[in-house]
Amino acid sequence: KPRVLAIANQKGGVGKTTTAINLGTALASIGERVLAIDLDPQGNASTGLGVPKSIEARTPSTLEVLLGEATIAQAEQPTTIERMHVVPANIDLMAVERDPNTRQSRNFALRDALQAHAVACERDERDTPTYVLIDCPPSLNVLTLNALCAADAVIVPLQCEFFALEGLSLLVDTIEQVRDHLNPNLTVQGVILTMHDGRQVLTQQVEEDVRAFLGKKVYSNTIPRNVTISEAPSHGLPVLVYDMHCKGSQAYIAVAKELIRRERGL
Amino acid sequence: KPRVLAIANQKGGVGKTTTAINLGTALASIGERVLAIDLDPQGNASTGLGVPKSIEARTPSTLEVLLGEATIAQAEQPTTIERMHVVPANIDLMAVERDPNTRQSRNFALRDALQAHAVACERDERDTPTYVLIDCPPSLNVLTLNALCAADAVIVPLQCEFFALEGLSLLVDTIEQVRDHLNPNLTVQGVILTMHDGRQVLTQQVEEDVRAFLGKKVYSNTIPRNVTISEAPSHGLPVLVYDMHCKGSQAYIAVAKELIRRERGL
Ligand SMILES: Nc1ncnc2c1ncn2[C@@H]1O[C@H](COP(=O)(O)OP(=O)(O)OP(=O)(O)O)[C@@H](O)[C@H]1O
Ligand SMILES: Nc1ncnc2c1ncn2[C@@H]1O[C@H](COP(=O)(O)OP(=O)(O)OP(=O)(O)O)[C@@H](O)[C@H]1O
Ligand SMILES: [Mg+2]
Ligand SMILES: [Mg+2]
Repeated sequence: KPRVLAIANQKGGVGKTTTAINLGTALASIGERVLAIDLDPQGNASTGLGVPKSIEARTPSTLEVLLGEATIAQAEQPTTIERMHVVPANIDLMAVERDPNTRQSRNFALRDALQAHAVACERDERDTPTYVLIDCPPSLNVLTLNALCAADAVIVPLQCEFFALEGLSLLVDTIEQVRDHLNPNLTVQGVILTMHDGRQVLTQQVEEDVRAFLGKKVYSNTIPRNVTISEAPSHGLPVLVYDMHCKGSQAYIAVAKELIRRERGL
Repeated sequence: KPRVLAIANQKGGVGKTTTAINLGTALASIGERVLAIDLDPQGNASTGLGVPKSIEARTPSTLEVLLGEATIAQAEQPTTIERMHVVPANIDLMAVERDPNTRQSRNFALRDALQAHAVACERDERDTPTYVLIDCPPSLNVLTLNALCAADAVIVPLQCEFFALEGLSLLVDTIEQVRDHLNPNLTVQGVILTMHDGRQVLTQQVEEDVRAFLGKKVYSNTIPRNVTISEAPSHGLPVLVYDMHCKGSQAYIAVAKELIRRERGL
């Protein structure tokens, strides 16, 4: 059964998509089979993995999976990275956000689709993914709730800035509420510090506060601010493919290895 | 009648809150009366203006204003900046996002509250604000829709990064749809390039693309990436108060002056 990790933080611009793309690529490069699910109507993870948001091509996407109109197998697309697939998203996904139908079961659409996918893979004797990474939008709406209900654990990218720190306790509270009412297994898998610049006082203060608040949950490896990371998406490539040897790529490889160590220690 | 400007962009972390706080402060410092409205449940604009998100103190906030349970005069609070007030927000505001009541009139709650405020100020012979700046959350949900229905125009902070550029046409389309169906006056007042670093190729590419796409709508003054800007919120102060002479403060003063010139040219 695949390990499902939601990459979530309601604060905007903290590196959720960048982490989903590059952590996924690093895990695939060390042999894991990775399925990325783009749960953000902005579709940044789809673009960053080189999969066009082609609304015209009308291939099934995350919207159809959540509505039960397509299976994950029908919606997933290969990427240029071996062992990594993605279920792409586009602006149509906003239809789910606006759907006034607040049936409780709506929160479990993604969980149900993933469970059906695991069953179908076994029946067809196909490989299931070993990791599913879900890129969440910057909010705590029905899309992020779907991710938290489908996930085994949450990875929290945290930008080393004041406003990002301010939102952390709200996110942790929300994860606890989902665990109490909707998904009893859900835990915080870890917090990854992003856009980390050790020379800046603000980064040092935020890092000190977060480690005091969440202790061992905070990864020892951090992701530095690195311009190559932000250039890679304009080429539709993960930074590990765009420039394997830059500081950003090396950092995501170190974080992927730490993730595996943490998973093994489960 | 106050000029109402929504500061909106569904892409996260592009500098919406930073622009609302610092553009507001710069306008107040050159004599304008500014009312900031925090429309984001994260409450970052409230914190950055030194107004606690005190849920315990139970003072009225943006939620009560949208539900018609408090007037703007009851909810607005002074800040340390002369001529600048803020209607604070806190996490309770999420209740509006989840409200399944999709009555059309819900989109006009903020517009109606602002109109009532202008009428009440006239009756009581009090000064109305000359500018209202609305800080929007990173989405195109009912809260941002309220801002777009209440606003005369939209200021778009645009981070000089690939994913931010990708979302621009969606935002422009949404503004046009709101103009066609909900608010016939709505226009794009201008695009302000944020976290601009002229030495980076990515910044140059994004700036070139945006100026080709939106021409004169793009402000000639840009906001540089400046660490002092990101340090100021941890002191509950706008950067103009925290460090008047840093590059960030000077840039927001230049942008405020350009805003006034553009408004006069209307
Ligand atoms: N370590 C880094 N160094 C430099 N730039 C980075 C880094 N991580 C992310 N970025 C850039 O910062 C911006 C924000 O990152 P990203 O879009 O991944 O955040 P997000 O949390 O997914 O945003 P949203 O809340 O809109 O979904 C992007 O333009 C990205 O390229
Ligand atoms: N010009 C700048 N230079 C350096 N840092 C900046 C600049 N503008 C904003 N920041 C920092 O970048 C982060 C994102 O900015 P901000 O929170 O204002 O964006 P936002 O669009 O309001 O985010 P959200 O989408 O979560 O509402 C903040 O930590 C802020 O302090
Ligand atoms: Mg993202
Ligand atoms: Mg903000």
